[in-house]
Formats: sequence, structure tokens, C-alpha cells
Amino acid sequence: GPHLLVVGNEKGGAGKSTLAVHLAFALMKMGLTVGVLDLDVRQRSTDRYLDNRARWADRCGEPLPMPQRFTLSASSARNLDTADAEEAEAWQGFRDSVKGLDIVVIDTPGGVTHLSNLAHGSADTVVTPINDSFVDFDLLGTINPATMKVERPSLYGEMIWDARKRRAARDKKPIDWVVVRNRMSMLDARNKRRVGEGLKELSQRIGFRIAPGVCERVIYRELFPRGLTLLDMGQFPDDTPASMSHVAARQELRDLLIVLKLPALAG
Amino acid sequence: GPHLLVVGNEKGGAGKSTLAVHLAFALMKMGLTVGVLDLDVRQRSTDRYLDNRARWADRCGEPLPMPQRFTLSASSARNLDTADAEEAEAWQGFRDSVKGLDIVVIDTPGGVTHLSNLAHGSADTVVTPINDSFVDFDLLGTINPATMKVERPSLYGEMIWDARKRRAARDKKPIDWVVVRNRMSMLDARNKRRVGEGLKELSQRIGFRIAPGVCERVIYRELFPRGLTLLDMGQFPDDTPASMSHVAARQELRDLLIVLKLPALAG
Ligand SMILES: Nc1ncnc2c1ncn2[C@@H]1O[C@H](COP(=O)(O)OP(=O)(O)OP(=O)(O)O)[C@@H](O)[C@H]1O
Ligand SMILES: Nc1ncnc2c1ncn2[C@@H]1O[C@H](COP(=O)(O)OP(=O)(O)OP(=O)(O)O)[C@@H](O)[C@H]1O
Ligand SMILES: [Mg+2]
Ligand SMILES: [Mg+2]
Repeated sequence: GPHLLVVGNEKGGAGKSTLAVHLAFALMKMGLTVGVLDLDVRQRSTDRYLDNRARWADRCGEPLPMPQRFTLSASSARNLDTADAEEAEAWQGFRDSVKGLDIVVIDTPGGVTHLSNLAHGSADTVVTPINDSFVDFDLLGTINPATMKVERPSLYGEMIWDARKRRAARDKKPIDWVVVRNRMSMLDARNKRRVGEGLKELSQRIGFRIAPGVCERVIYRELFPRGLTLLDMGQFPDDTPASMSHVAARQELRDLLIVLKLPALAG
Repeated sequence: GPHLLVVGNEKGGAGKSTLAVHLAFALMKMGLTVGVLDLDVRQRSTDRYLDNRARWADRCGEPLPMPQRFTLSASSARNLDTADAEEAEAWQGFRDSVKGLDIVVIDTPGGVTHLSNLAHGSADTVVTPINDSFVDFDLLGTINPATMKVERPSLYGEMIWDARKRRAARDKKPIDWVVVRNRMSMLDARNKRRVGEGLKELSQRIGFRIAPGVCERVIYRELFPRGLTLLDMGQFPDDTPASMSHVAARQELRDLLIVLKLPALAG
């Protein structure tokens, strides 16, 4: 079946939806056949991004490249065991239905949901964006405030660690877990260094790889109402600050994709 | 009873916990007796901020001003109707227990939870931070991509609107709803203007007030491991960029508090 790439972080606003959308279009630009599933069934930022794109394409009378879209509903059962069973069945139905695609990018919600857990359990790659912040870091690992060293993994860090252990125990191909710093500023030298050191230490303890970070750039969010991304923009012949930022953004996405080492890109 | 200030936005990472903590300490600095309740029962960023502070105070052997802390558990019942009933009872217990405080600041999780809904329903003031982004805006209202005008309120915008209608229908004091732009950058002129115009239009349609925004500043997040805030920092005699940012940050919080028009501050 296709490679399942889950974009996950139970911390809100880490950049999951932003990364899911931009990875999907970057992968399409590199020639892969891409599916997208938005498991944030309430807020649906990724679905809305793609809906906006379809509407904008209609409005302009110009087709725009679109990934193949999948959707799953959450159960509305008032008993959680019933709901979990319904969702497990829907999840299996989704897995049986994805054929002929190189990769499916799965956006997940902040917080913890059963559907998100099912997706994490089946992922080939989990990409976890985090803000350059110990508030976000706190979901991955706890920091000793005197030494700024990592004390232990915490909530989301443990969740992934357990999912990987269970997979390894079933002799399945291990989950590749990659953490990406997002919304990085050009300033904040001391905080950036400390978060970087904490990530490096935690990566060795709980086994994730660290990908090149993504900077805070208005181009990553400005085009949401039209469903466009910087990958739709023409090549800029000039060297205005805006186009320099777009060129840098393309490079960021390309560097990130290289580090993800996705099988379909290896050929 | 005390003024209930709920910091709410179902959009993740809008800055709820950051604002909840900084508002609490700013209000204490202005002489109010302040309580804090963290309703993000899983991630508990606000509880962890305050736990870090208590540990740091111990470590330094120096007491630090602390708000009065409250806590509520989510129900673990597998039947949602049972869970809702248990939480409604716990919520009432909390309301009966808060005495002798000017104000309680209530942090809520991203997403939708029953406890968060109960808090929104009882709020005197709801403060909603949002990122300067149409991705965040999308939870308040939908934008027409051609005109960039507001089409209609959406998920969270409707949720608050309904809560306010129900309160008004019971002849109760209306909820004061205030939206605060957060993590504002000094750049992004066009996007900033568009989001600003969208907010202004939506505020007239669904009835929130817009408070002065809060900028992206590393000082708002850098001190989390020690549970400190810029309000604990001494006055800086120098004019380095860092201390200029701290001075500006204090002013931002003060300007925001003035606009909140909290009764206890009116005296
Ligand atoms: N690299 C970036 N540069 C600029 N803005 C960004 C970047 N990444 C994310 N954002 C903005 O930050 C906010 C949070 O991002 P996003 O919605 O993608 O996070 P999320 O993890 O999907 O959040 P949620 O937990 O609510 O699903 C949005 O307003 C988004 O537009
Ligand atoms: N004004 C600011 N300046 C700098 N960093 C900020 C600011 N506001 C928030 N942040 C950072 O942005 C991230 C999101 O903020 P925060 O955790 O307070 O949001 P939240 O709405 O409580 O998120 P959640 O939905 O997960 O509860 C954190 O890493 C925080 O440190
Ligand atoms: Mg999202
Ligand atoms: Mg929070």
C-alpha cells in the first residue's frame, strides 16, 4: 500500500496542518501521486485549505493540481467503546481503499483522539512539527530548569515511543519519527540554542530524527483563503525581500523532504 | 462571586495558556486577588508553568507571588452522558468553592471539551487570542477569497454567539467577549492589514471587542522552565534590545488589561 505519512503533535498550533498541506504539494511537485486525509474532523483546516483551492480554481476557470482526497467521520456514539469500534472499522476501510498512490499525508488534530491514535499506530513516518518553545517542548520531554537538561519524556513523546515499541514487537517495519522545528525566528539566539540542545538530547533518548527547521514566513499562511501555496507561485525573476523569502521557503521544504528519506523519493 | 475570565479559542496554539499565565500575574501585580484553573486537563501547560514556578522558588529559597490554584478532573466514564453529568457536578462544586477572590483566570484546551463548554457558559469575560493568520481566523469566520470580506461566522464564533444568546435569554449579565491578536510580527504588512480588516468586520457582526494586540516576543515563552514571567524581572536601567522588548511587553499587557475593563480594576 502507499507510504502513510502522519503529521502529528498533540500540542496545538505546532504547524501540523500547515506542514501537511505544504508537504503534500511539494511531494506532488516532485512527481509523486499523493493522497490527503484530514483527521481533524471538527476544525478541518487541511480540508478547508483544499476546499478553498478547489473554489479558487473554479473561480479562475484554471485547473490547479489537487491531491486525491479522503475523508473519515468520527463516531457520534455516546458510548466510547462503541465509538472506538466504529472508528476502528472506518479506519480499516480507509486503509483498504487507498490504492495506486505513492503516499498519503494524514493531518491529525491537536489533543488526543481515537482516530488520531489509529493513524499514529499505522504510520510509516510520523512528522512532528514543534514551535521553538519550551512550552511546546514540554509535550515531548521535561526540562530541568537549573541545568536545562532533559529529565524524562512526557505525554506525546511517550505516546509515540509506546506506539513504536508495539510495532517493533509485532516485527513490523519501525515507525520513522522525525521532528521539525517550525516558525523559527531569525532572532531569539539563546532560547533557540537551548531548545536545539534539548531536542538533540531528547532525540537520542526517545529515538526521533531532527529535520532542518522551517522558518516563520507569512507566505506559509497568507494564501490560505485561496488554497494556494508558494509552490503555485511562478519563479520570481527579481530579488525583492518577498521573493527571496519564497526562494528560501522552497529550499526549506526541499531540505525537509530530503531528510524524510521517503521510499518513493529514493528512485 | 469572583469575576470569571475564560481564556478560550478552540484553535490550537493561539496563545491561550501564555495569555492566561501573563494575565494572572499582571492582575496580581495590580493588586487583585487572583485564582487560576487549568481546564486543559491533559496537557496542563498553565498548571506546569505554575508547578515550575513553585519548584524554582523552592530551589532559590525565595518565595514568589502565586495565584490561588484550583483543579478539576475530567470524567473517565465510558458513557458520555454519565461523563457530562459528573463534570457538571464538579463544575458546580468549583463555582461554590471560589470565595474571596477578585477574579479567576480559566485556561481552556484547544478543541472542544465538555468542561471547556461549561466554563464558557459561566464566563463573565471570554478572552480569545488568535494568531495573525487566516488559518486561525477560519475558526471565527469564513472569508470570501476574492473580496477578502467576511462571509459568515464559523465554528468557534458561532459557539460563543450561541452561549451569549442563551445567557441573554436568561436575563443574565451578558458575556463580554474580547479578541486579542497574538504573536504579531513587526512585518507582514499586507496580511496583517487583511486580518485586521476581517476582524473589524466580524467583530461588528458577531459582537466581540478587539483589544490591542500582543507581539511575538521570546520573553513570553523563554521563562517557562522556571515558571517566571517578565513581571518578575527587575526594572532594567539599560536600553538593550532585550530590555526594550520587556518594557514594550509590559506596556502591551497593561494596554490589554485596560481594554478588558474588569470590574475589580475599575476601583
Ligand atoms: N512556518 C510558518 N510560518 C508562518 N506561519 C505559520 C507557520 N506554520 C504555522 N503557521 C501559522 O501558525 C498557526 C498554527 O499553525 P497550524 O494551524 O498549521 O498548526 P496545527 O498544529 O495544525 O494546529 P491545530 O493543533 O489547531 O491543528 C496558523 O495560524 C498557521 O497559519
Ligand atoms: N506573544 C507570544 N510571543 C512569543 N511566543 C508566544 C506568544 N504567545 C504564544 N507563544 C508561544 O506559542 C506557542 C503556543 O502558545 P500557547 O501554548 O500559549 O497556546 P495555546 O492556545 O494555549 O495552545 P493549546 O491549544 O495547545 O492549549 C507556545 O510555544 C508559546 O510559547
Ligand atoms: Mg491543524
Ligand atoms: Mg494551552
